[in-house]
Amino acid sequence: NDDPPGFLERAEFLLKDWVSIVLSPNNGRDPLKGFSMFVTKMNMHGILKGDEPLTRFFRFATQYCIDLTYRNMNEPKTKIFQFIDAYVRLISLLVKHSGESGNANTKLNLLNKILGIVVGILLQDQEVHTTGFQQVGYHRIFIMLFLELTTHDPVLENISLPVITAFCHTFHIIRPACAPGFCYSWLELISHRVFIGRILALLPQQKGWHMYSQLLIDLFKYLAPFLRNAELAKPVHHLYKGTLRVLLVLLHDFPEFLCDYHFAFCDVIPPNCIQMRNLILSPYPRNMRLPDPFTPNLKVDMLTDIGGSPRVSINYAGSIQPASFKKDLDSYLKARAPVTFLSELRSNLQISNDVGSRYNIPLMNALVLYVGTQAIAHIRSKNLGPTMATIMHCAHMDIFQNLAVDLDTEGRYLFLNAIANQLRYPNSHTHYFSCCILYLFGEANSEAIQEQITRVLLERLIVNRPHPWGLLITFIELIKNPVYKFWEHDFVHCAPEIERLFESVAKSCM
Amino acid sequence: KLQKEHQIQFQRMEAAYYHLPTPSDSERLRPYLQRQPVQTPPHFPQQ
Amino acid sequence: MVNNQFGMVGLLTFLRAAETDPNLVTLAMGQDLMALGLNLTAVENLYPSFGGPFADAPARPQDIDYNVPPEYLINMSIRDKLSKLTLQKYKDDLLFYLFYTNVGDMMQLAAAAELHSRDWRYHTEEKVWITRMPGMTPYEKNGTTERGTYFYFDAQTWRRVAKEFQVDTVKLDKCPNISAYVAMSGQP
Repeated sequence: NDDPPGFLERAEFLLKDWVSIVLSPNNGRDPLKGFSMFVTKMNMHGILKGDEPLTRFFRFATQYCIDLTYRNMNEPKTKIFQFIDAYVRLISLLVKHSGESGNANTKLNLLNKILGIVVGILLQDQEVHTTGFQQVGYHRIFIMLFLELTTHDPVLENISLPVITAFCHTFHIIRPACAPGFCYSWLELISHRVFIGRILALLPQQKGWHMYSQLLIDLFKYLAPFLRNAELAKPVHHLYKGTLRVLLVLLHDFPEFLCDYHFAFCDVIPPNCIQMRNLILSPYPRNMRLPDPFTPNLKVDMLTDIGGSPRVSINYAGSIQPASFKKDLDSYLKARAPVTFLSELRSNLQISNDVGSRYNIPLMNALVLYVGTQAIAHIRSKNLGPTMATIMHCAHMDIFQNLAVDLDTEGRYLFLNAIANQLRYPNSHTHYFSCCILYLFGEANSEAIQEQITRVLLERLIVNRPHPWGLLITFIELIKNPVYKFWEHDFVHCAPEIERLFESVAKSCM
Repeated sequence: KLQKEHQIQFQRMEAAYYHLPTPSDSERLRPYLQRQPVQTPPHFPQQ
Repeated sequence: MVNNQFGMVGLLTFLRAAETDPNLVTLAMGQDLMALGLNLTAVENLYPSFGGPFADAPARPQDIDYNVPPEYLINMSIRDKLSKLTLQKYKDDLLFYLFYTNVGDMMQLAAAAELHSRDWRYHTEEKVWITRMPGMTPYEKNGTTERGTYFYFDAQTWRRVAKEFQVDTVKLDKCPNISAYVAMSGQP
């Protein structure tokens, strides 16, 4: 507000002057000369005399570009893109050449300022126009600015991590939950081939992985309420299908990334999104060769990789809240006492009485993984590996058996899902939790538990591929090993479709 | 049932669905050989 | 049995509902992920040519920017001097290039039309361009079928290959009607 008199006219003059400089044929020969002369003009007009005039200028210029897009919606996009691209060129040159050559702070402060201005205008625009919001101007600014600032250039290479961090932070602020009118552009931006390459492949030591995982979590959290409805409206289906494509690229090119962050993703993917969850759980490290799960007499515990601990890049132990609950849990795991801990377990997990949302799913998942990993450490401390004999009769299995028995059907379903989420590629977690779920089936004191275990495994198998290796070997063991008397259960034969499903799955397994 | 907040999100997403981004929105301008997408016969190469 | 949504009956109810409501199938059964336009069996990484989350095919080579020396970026200074595209002036080789690299684009149709005018014919089943060898007449004709020696354009080795075969002329594509496609697409 309250721009000084004449400021807007000067800003408009300068902006248009810059665009004509960029578009002139002579500019190609010596672009820096044109920029240098323009910076002099900016100085003469007082734009560079302080933070305030600079901020006003960028706010005006960004708004001008956006207004241009709204005025020219029915024209070919070339016209507005020429203007916006030229503006973005100015931004990138100012960022690159601001401050001392070795001082990154000035450049990054300027970049963050400009990104903040664009974000602010976008969010305000969305409130003003609501369903009339047009994404194309913002989309063009963000993508061209990213491409300009990540070209191969020694000055820009030095600040590549903070530049990418700035963009990730920006994209988090305008995530679909905050800017739903921008959601399709947002997905285009975060899955652009250059963005993916930079953040997942080129940043050394996987420094971009955590930031990218946060963006995917933003996406899953946004989709969740719509996907829970199961019946997907066209706009939701379109975004969902786009998400699947992105996950497929990640599965193919960066399986280790999905492996490392599977836990965080499973926390936010609704339980009924089974194929999408399988996509997260199916990847395995590229240097690993997976044995064929249908190999007759496969000795899982003899596999070379089965003892390896998978990396889980999330502090799941820290997710067990409140701290008093964690303390009691650790006490019970250590001393297998007091027994009252088990009877109070359910109340710690329940958050409401509304059917369908009774339980704290992230807490359930964290509890299961934490207890399981503690169990593995406990077994290993005796120089043993997870088997049916070693996993039973301990505090850890007390907890799992108590949950299986004490929870209602909804809670048990979520509990069993938490276990099934660990049935992935050959590693110690897959091995332990495979034994665990089979043990719970075999030792169940009610057919309901066995039915729900079967339900959880089956629904993950009947969707289209991919299927996690650990899921396959667990189900094969369940249906093949006569110990479990699987085919004698009534729920296997409860309806012709179910019988046919089991026969079909068993046929492909055997 | 969707909460009110999600209903609003859906409305805005639905409006955006009718003017989706196109591939050229993320590509440098090519004045010489611009994209002109068209539905080609199915027996033509599709990739 | 468990008589709510969390047991086998719950699963069965959902599967039965999905049989009649195609909208439910997406999550109930998932979809064939091989049909999303990604070559999941490729050895090389997919992301460098990823066309985006809403694209049915990878990015075309000409749409993928590469970091070239700035001296190569001469478009701004010469674009007013570039002559218009005139397909009639280009050799067959360039026309094939335009045909195979402009998938789903008007350029592909225009290149096909020009090839057709030069007596190349696109076989709709074999999906190759063929033409009669110059001076060669078919030595066997039977209704719409003819047998003889033809050139076909091998897009893998990028050359014309002479081969004897039998052609059902019904399966040869007609010349694309560019104006009809333009009218359908609504583009200038």
